[in-house]
Amino acid sequence: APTLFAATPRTWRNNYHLAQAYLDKFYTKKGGHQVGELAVRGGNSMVKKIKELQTFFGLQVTGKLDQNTMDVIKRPRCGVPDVAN
Amino acid sequence: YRLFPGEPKWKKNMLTYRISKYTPSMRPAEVDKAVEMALRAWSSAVPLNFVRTHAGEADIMISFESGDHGDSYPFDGPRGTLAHAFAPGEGLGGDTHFDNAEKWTMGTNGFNLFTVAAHEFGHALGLAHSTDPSALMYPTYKYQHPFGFRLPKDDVKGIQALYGPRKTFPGKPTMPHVPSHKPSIPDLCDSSSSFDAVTMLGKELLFFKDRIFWRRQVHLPSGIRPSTITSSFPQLMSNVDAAYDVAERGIAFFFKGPHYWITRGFQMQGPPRTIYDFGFPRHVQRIDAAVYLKEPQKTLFFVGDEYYSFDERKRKMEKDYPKTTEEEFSGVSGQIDAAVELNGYIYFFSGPKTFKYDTEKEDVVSVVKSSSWVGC
Repeated sequence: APTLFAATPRTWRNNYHLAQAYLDKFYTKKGGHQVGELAVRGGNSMVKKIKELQTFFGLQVTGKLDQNTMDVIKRPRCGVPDVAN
Repeated sequence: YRLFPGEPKWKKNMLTYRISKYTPSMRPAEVDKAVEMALRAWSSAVPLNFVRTHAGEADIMISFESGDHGDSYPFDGPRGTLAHAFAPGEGLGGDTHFDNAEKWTMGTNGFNLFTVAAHEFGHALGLAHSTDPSALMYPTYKYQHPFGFRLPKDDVKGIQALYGPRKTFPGKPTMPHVPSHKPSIPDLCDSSSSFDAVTMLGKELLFFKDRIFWRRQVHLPSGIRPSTITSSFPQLMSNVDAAYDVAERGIAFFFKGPHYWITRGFQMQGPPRTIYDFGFPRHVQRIDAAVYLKEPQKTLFFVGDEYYSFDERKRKMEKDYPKTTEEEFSGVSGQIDAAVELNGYIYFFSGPKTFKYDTEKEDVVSVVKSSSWVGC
């Protein structure tokens, strides 16, 4: 699992699940592409989606759920995905 | 900006919309207004027109929904996801849903419906999310002030990539209609006109009319010059409804529709607030005039042919108001457009007349032409 910034286990777990739900909602191509997604060789799909999010919001692309990334994930937003859908 | 895959767009330029379900956190009339202004933000840039319907199927069906509402994109309760919309197309295409669990507002004490609706209608017209943080189509919520809102460049480019520019008339620039830089100066010497608002600001008297305001020294009728409101008060744009100052606190209040701003001199002190902070009943949507009375430290607010009294020390509206203006201020007639207190007199501006009211005698002591204040 991507390294989280230093946090209590409970915070760590909450943030991880929050991030997972967010990435699933806004950075996962629904429908046919999903299968293609799972076939990606070697890459960790969560790390890949975190990098996509960080690229979209102009953050440093680390693949990790760092503070800046979690701040974006916690902001109120539109429900339309950020990746083509 | 980004478009959806396949670049779906509407193949017609007259689109219908219908608000089929409202939210309890705002009055229906406010929701109607916010939706209308949000659609107008887009139609100002492209040749699309929106027609409201009240029954049956519309191209853009608008509703406030909770949790799982049948479109496989369930809402998630307060905060998180605020709303979503579907790209142009038949059936669900163009439909726009707002999460009923949110606190929706016309102002800033909650999520501003105009802001979110304008974003969502961008999707309903064919725009996906933009990576430009200054764009309306950026995914995360950022308050936009409804009055005087102008579509950011990135969004104009995106929507015009789909529908082309709105041609005001052939050969003109394709950016959305922007009011001419130098609005014409209203002819105040035309004796039928009056002011929108009058207030002291520091040592100067300010007179507001349409997009212009005049500044003058209290005792010096010369050197009066007009300025555009946008040049000194960008957020106010034009048509200020009322204004007053509390000299001893060095602040002034400017009112426009259901909002007000506080300034220190010409410096805005934060975003707009709602007039309901003063304790107005909800049916009051705007103020016609306001004047702070130094002696009792009370501010009088004029709405139609009535007025309210606000205690500035206690910061609360006084009981037993509103009262009828003409009953309380004998000799003053007509709706009050503006008011200001100077040297113990209250000056009521009503149409082309200004009533000089003596609070001691409780009567009008003289009536002059309003335009004489700006040198006519």
